[in-house]
Amino acid sequence: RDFDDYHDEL
Amino acid sequence: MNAFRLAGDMTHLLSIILLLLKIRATKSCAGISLKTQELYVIVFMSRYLDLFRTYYSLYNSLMKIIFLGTSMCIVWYMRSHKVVRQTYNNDEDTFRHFFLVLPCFVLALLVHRNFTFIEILWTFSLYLESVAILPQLVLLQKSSNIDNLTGTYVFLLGAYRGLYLFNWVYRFFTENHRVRWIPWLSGLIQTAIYTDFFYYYIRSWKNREKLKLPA
Repeated sequence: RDFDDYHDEL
Repeated sequence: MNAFRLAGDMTHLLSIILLLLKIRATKSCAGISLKTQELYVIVFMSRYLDLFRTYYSLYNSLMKIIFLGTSMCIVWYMRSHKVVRQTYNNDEDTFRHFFLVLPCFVLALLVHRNFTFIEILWTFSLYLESVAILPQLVLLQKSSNIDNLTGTYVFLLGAYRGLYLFNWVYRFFTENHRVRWIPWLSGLIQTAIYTDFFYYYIRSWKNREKLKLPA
């Protein structure tokens, strides 16, 4: 999971 | 998740609830741009493809499903509901999707982080979201009578991305995120597009006047 790319946002 | 991010998501959710409330309660979509609503369906469909690939949290998945469902529901009301669709400002909502979708897609093909299917669509969704409000703003400029619900809907929709800007600054300092120009610049442009509207909305609210945008 690459949270550094803001993929955890909406 | 930090407070800015949560506030941003809640503002976004609230704007959609408000729009659905307006449509359901008044049986009218007057002043709402179908073009903008259809662009949001495209934005959500291209961004939330990872719903089936990566699980982040229950919150994340639920919100994605809500945004997808409500955006499609709004478009359905405006196109197919036999009462609501007659209130649609068909001849004033003249902005063409094509002029926004195509440049955003080309830009996503040229400027992205990884050349993968999901990443290109994710980047495209950020570019498209940043300009998706334009047909709505053009329609508001043409409208002489903007009702309170429509004005507040657009205000909340604009405020949401502004709150995300604070969230990115916060994450940059607290979570060691690196510089990410694509979401940051898209979000900044998206918020900047609203500045004119914010000015007139707040002014009309302070003076207790009806909202009117100069043509």
